[in-house]
Amino acid sequence: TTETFNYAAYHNLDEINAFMDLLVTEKSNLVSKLQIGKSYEGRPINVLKFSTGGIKRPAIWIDTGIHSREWVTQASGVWFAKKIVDSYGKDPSLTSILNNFDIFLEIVTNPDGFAFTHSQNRMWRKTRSHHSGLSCIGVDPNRNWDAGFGGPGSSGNSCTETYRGPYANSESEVKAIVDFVQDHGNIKAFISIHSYSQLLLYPYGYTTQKAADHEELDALAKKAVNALASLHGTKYRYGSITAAIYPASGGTIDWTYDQGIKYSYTFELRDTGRHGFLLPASQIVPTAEETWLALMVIMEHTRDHPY
Amino acid sequence: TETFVGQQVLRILPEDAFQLEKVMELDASEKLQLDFWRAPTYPKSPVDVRVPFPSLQRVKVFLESNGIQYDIMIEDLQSLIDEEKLDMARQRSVLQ
Repeated sequence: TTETFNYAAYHNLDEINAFMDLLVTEKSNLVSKLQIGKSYEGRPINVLKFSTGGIKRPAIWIDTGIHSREWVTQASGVWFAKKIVDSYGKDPSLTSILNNFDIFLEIVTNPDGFAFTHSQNRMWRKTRSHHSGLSCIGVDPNRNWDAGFGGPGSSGNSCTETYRGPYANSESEVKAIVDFVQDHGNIKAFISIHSYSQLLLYPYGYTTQKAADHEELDALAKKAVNALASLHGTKYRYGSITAAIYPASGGTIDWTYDQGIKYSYTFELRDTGRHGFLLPASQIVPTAEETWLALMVIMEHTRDHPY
Repeated sequence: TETFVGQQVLRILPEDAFQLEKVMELDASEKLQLDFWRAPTYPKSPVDVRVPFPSLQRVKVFLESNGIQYDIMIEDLQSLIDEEKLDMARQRSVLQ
């Protein structure tokens, strides 16, 4: 059951899929599973929908682990799913969010890459697509969005880790989300979660120009990282992608922001340089717990500031 | 299955713009087959890079000859991966 599931351990794709099915079975009044597409290798791209009813309610989107090797991210996604279910009806704030919004949670955003990290190459980061005429496999799905596609901070060389792909949305894993977001049309917050390096970022990455909502996004980021730090003292930096790290074109939240989703954020979870992508499993739950506090701040703000 | 025997992850700390530029030269070198976990951004901002065994010596010599400070963040990547695998197997057997 989802009560006995070990949240403090890493799990492979089959186990995460089984967990999602269990959650849906146990809480069918609150959770359902949608398939929004298929990966390059034909795996289903699944999204959990948390909803208390209503048609086309405004929604909050959370995705975890678009870069497959960032295992603490997918593991945190599993923990968030359980947390949402457990908190509904008990935590007044989460309850009021769910009474007004649907939450979509994509736990394994790059299923082919994730499966590959478990079977063949623990350090795989990209998708597993092969485009004709190219010598190497895989595209960086966080350079493949139609937001300054092909600009600085992405590579045209298929053998590099930041290869952008032959054209925007060439990756089925990206296109599935693009189609879903556009079909839905009422997503108000979009949070894409990565690891590591402890950052909370907002648009833009493809330009040094400030986002129109820069001040509000910055103030909300500050509040979110303060909430996060309040649990275990984990320090995050925050800022626009270009200011806090480097120019990176074709990124997820630049596209969502340009689609009109004001509260577009991306997290980089723990740690700051002892373990990198090999964060010990003992840190999964503390990482997820502190991240949840920041997520709640963003979700509450989204609820309280309709636009 | 890809193995990472002999690979290390280095944490590099470029002190100024000159050193940062040198680290970016490393980033641009395809021959070394480096995997930047944290890319070079600003002076004094750490850069983490996974270095394949055949490039290890060259990278360290390059850093030292340019006076760039670095630490070994992960001494033996494969042993960490093995440990992680073992841990997962242990969790599964406990569950069974």
